[in-house]
Parts: sequence; structure tokens; C-alpha cells
Amino acid sequence: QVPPFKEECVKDAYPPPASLLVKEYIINLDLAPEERWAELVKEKAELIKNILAKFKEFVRDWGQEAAKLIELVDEKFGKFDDTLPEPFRGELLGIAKYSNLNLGEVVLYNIFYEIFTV
Amino acid sequence: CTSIVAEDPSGNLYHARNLDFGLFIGWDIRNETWEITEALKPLIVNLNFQRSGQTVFKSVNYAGYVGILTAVKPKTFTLSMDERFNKDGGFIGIIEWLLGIRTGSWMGFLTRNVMENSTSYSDARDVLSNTEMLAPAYFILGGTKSGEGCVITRDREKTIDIWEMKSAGGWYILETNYDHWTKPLFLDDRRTPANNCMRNMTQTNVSVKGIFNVLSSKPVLNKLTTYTAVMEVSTGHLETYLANCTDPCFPW
Repeated sequence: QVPPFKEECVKDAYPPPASLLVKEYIINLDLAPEERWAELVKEKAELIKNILAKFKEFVRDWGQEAAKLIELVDEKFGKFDDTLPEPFRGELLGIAKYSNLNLGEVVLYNIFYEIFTV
Repeated sequence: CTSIVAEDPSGNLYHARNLDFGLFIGWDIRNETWEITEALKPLIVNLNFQRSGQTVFKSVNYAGYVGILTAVKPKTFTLSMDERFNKDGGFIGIIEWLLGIRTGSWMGFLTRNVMENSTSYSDARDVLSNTEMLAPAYFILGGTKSGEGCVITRDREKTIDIWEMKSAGGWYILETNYDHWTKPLFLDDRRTPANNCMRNMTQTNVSVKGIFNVLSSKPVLNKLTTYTAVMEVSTGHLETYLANCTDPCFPW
């Protein structure tokens, strides 16, 4: 099939199977920023590591220059957090702590949008 | 992405969106899926941000991402953000930030501040329109009263356009990833199919079910879609489902 794609307006997609329903978590804003995401990121740490690894692999495929970008992220982006406003700085520090991720990687993950508007 | 704000015949407002992400980031030949899109799905969570045990707002997030892309502040407003591509994009904003020019706001932090602190549709609209940013974006905002829905088209420095639901056709407003006054790229036209399905549905059938069906219609639903979320501002209801685009399904 080639674009432009012709629509198929469905009328029976709802409700989808319960297995696709997304689970809810509470983020307590009364906690210190560093503690707010602890429960969630402990549970999802491996999945976050997985997506960052895939992203780095993708960037490395662009060549040596692009690979340098990854080194920059790993080595320098950790210092980048000093420039971020509160409470976000504290929240990112907490996410790095409870997920055992490099702070630079957590910062990268949180500025994905700005990177992908290129 | 595709975002819709729609009003039922009694003036009740719904806000729904598909979040598409991962184009060109690794095509899995064996499974015929996008690698990053699939890796993001298990990270999708609904979050209930609370203060003193009371809900301040609810959102759909990728775990570990602290900004906001889709959210409802019960009885106040709803918000979604669609990506806007521009050569003056976020990369320039990041470089400026690194060079010490820090007058702009990170997109996710701006939307999070709006969800936490804005107290009305008009307040949220003002902040989203008037805050300098590091990257362009489309903000889709829904209110609580009949006719309260708009798409704010943002450049990094300023608002280019605010498109009101009234002028978009009256009972709904729909945004994908293109300026509404230009034609979408013919290779990536989800706007025309989505509009056709909305018109087929008619205003009489505006509901969680009706809008979910529109967002489940291919190619509005495609292999880049990570989730579909539907929100109802009057009740603060947020319902999110992982996307499951069964073959044959368009790659974007």
C-alpha cells in the first residue's frame, strides 16, 4: 500500500481488550522532588535502560561523529542538571538515583522532544 | 500524533489523542514494527498528581519523563501536545541553552507548570501562548464550556496562530503535525482521514466510545502510535490504552 492512505472508519474498536488498559500510579507532590518518582522508576528502570540503549544504538549507526554525541551525553550531560529549574532538577536526580541510571541519560530522556523536532 | 477536542450535543467536552513516536528509528524487519515505538509501550503509565491527597491533575506519561504530553485537570481544562517540525527546531534551543541563553522554557516543563499552576482554560491558554520555548510545538487545549477548544501553533519565540474550535467547524477541532492553514505532506496525511471519520461519526455520537473509534481508524492509528487516550474534563476521567495496530497497518 502506498500513500495517501484511505481511511477505514471503524465503529467497534471500543472497548479494547483489558490487557491494553494502562495502569495508574500516584505522584505525591507533597514529597521532596527527589522522592516523587521513586516507586515508579524502581519498577520501570530496566525498561528505561532498554529504550536509552536502543536510542544510543540508533545514533551510533549514524557514524563516528554521532557516536561522539553519545559520549558527550554520558560524560557531560550530568552537569547539565545544574541549569534546570526546580522542581525538575530534583526530580531528575531522584529518577537517576532510584533507577541506577546515569544522570546524563536521564536528562537526555527528558529532552527527547527538543531533540526530535529537528 | 492526532489530537481532537470535541463537544457532544449537550456541550460536554471530550479531548482525545494518539501519540505517535519513533519514525525512522529502527524498523524491525521481522516483526514489521518500529523499535523505539514498541520499546516505549511498556513505559506508558497514567499518573495521578496529588497534593494533600487530592488530585491536582492526571496525565499519561512515559515512566521517567517528568514533562506533560497529555493531561486533564478535572473541571478546569485538558491539554495535549503534538510535535511540530521546524528547521528552527529544538536542537538550536538546546545549543542556546548550553551557551547560557536560558530565557526559553523546555516544552515538557512548561506543560507541567501549566497543569500544576494554571487555574482556568484562559489562564492555561495565556501561559502556553506567551512563554518563550526551546522548541516549536502545537498545544491543543480544551476547556469546560461550550466552544472552549483551540490549537496554539508555537514557534520557539512566539505564538504564530490560535485556531478556535468555532472557526474549525463548530463542534470539534483536530490537529496532527502540520499547520492547519497548510496541506499536510501527502505521504503523511492523517488529517483528512481523521476529519472524514469525525464527520461520519457526527456530533450526536461524540463520546468516549465514538472518539476512541475515530482514533482507532487506520491510518489515524498506525505503527507509530504508542497509545490512545480519551479525557472528559467535567469528570476528570482519563482512559488510556496501548496501541495495537493489527496488520495490515500503515507504517506511519
